[in-house]
Amino acid sequence: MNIFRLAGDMTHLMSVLVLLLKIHTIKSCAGKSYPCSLCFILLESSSGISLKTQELYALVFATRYLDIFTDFISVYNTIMKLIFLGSSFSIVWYIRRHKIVRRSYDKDQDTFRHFFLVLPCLLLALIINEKFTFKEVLWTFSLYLEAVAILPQLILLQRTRNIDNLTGQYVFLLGAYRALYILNWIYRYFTEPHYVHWITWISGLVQTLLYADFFYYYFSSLKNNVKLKLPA
Amino acid sequence: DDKEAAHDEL
Repeated sequence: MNIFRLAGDMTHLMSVLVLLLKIHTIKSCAGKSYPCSLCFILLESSSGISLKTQELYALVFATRYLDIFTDFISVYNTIMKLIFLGSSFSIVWYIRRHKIVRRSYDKDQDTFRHFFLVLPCLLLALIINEKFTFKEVLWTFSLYLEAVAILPQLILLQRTRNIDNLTGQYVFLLGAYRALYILNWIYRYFTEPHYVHWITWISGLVQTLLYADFFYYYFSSLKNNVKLKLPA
Repeated sequence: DDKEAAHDEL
């Protein structure tokens, strides 16, 4: 474990917590007898969260952590896997099933056919992998899928008029975690002999590059202190 | 060896 990877994992955890906070806000808001102004805005406007991206992430964790009970790495590793699995599936459940949260989900805008991402990633994993075993192919699939999982969310943000802060922070943290992982891979490449994982590195690089324009608009909205807005 | 095969990152 190195500081870059720990920072990456903590940033990833933060992104999940921000999303859970947002869902909690929507839930508690509708509980009020009189909707406060913020609640009114929250309930009226769509949450800006893409269910498609959440479902892809649940699939990413389900296929990546198949070894959670067979290969014990460390207590930290197991706990984090359980947190990511538990949170990703519960977020999908909330947006799909929860009587209040689902109202804030705008399915007419979240129209990305994520199935078109799953199939090519699966085919690519069958062709390009480190070892042709069931677990390894699914693990590689999870890497390819995670690289593109943010696309439905980014497209939804382009369609969302006013992106609220929590959603913007969520996407930022999600992109930042993988950027920190790239630093971790560089560090491990120079400090650990034979540490070479081209598949992981290229997927991680593609994933981070997909956030490039979001990062640009996110930082310029911070600098100019204006609302985050993505050009359509 | 199997340790190498196990992916130690999240």
